[in-house]
Amino acid sequence: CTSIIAEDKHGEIFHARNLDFGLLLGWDFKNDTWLLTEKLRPLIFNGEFVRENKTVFKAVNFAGYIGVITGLKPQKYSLTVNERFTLKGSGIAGAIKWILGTRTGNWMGFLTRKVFETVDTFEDAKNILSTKELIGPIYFILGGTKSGEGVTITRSLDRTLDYNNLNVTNGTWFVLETNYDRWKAPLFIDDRRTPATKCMNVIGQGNATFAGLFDVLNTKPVLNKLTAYTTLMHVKSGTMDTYIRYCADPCWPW
Amino acid sequence: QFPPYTQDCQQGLYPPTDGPAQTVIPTYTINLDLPPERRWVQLARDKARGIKELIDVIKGLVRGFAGGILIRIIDKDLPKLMGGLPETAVAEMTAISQAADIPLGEIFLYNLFYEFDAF
Repeated sequence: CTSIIAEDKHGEIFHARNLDFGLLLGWDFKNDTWLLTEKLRPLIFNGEFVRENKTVFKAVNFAGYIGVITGLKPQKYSLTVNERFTLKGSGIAGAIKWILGTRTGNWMGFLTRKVFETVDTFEDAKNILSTKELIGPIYFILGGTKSGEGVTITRSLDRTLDYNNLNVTNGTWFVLETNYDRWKAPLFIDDRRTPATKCMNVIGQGNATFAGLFDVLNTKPVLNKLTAYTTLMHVKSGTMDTYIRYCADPCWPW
Repeated sequence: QFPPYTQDCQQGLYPPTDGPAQTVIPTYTINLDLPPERRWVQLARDKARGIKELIDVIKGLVRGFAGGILIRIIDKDLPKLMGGLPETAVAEMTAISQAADIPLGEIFLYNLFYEFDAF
């Protein structure tokens, strides 16, 4: 996955993501595609979650999945989730604890769903996503409506390891997360961070728009054979646009 | 090409005018005023075939990885495993299972799979 939050020169916050899923989960040698990714695309739908005839939040989801991995609460905040792979403090320990009966941790999908249903502010969402015990490690990428409201939260099972905040006064007009801790180099065969960062700097803060972000997320290998969809979000207007993606050959598997 | 990959930054592709990005994605309203058992019924019925196909792939992959142990644990101990989940989540997954005619254990596995994948 690749998630980006960018702030334009007028303080508008844009949040975009590529959802990549299915790595190492069955390669179709005949069609050069990932089995799982191909099965996921037809299940994509836009979910409008309403209460008393008013939209509570919107989510891009796969049919049958009740959690939230890409969502927006209009005029409040937006959230995307990226997988985090780690050997130390991996989710295996959390899952075994769960199976053995210790149920203090939260499954990410159910937690994010609860946040969207019950939490109304960027700060409260940030606080809950930073502190709740989890079953597995994860990255939360949270965007808001005001200047500076954008953060990537690097989570272990029991605590937050790192925040990467938008801060235009320090020159940080975008934050970007793939599937690697930002203080470590990505795996050299899976470096989407470098091309995505390069392309963000090419478009510049002046083009931090849906169009600019779509172009960045359309650049290979940020776009790759695992990419199921691209979503563009603007919380202030409540806009959430999603596009199903295929990566035409020549295209990298991840 | 060997990594690192170096495609030039793309420009001017938005909005996409042709190809799969033009595919219209269906919108479903999930009414949170309804009891959890009724929120997902229409979607589950409409997409039952696709969900089954996806879960078949997941089960095959999980079997290859864990030799069927994980699926046996989920099938055998499902009520115990779901014990600590939010009640509404259990009710929603049960309703999806019934509407799509897919065993509850498989819907449960599917809902945890994004996290399991990282393992």
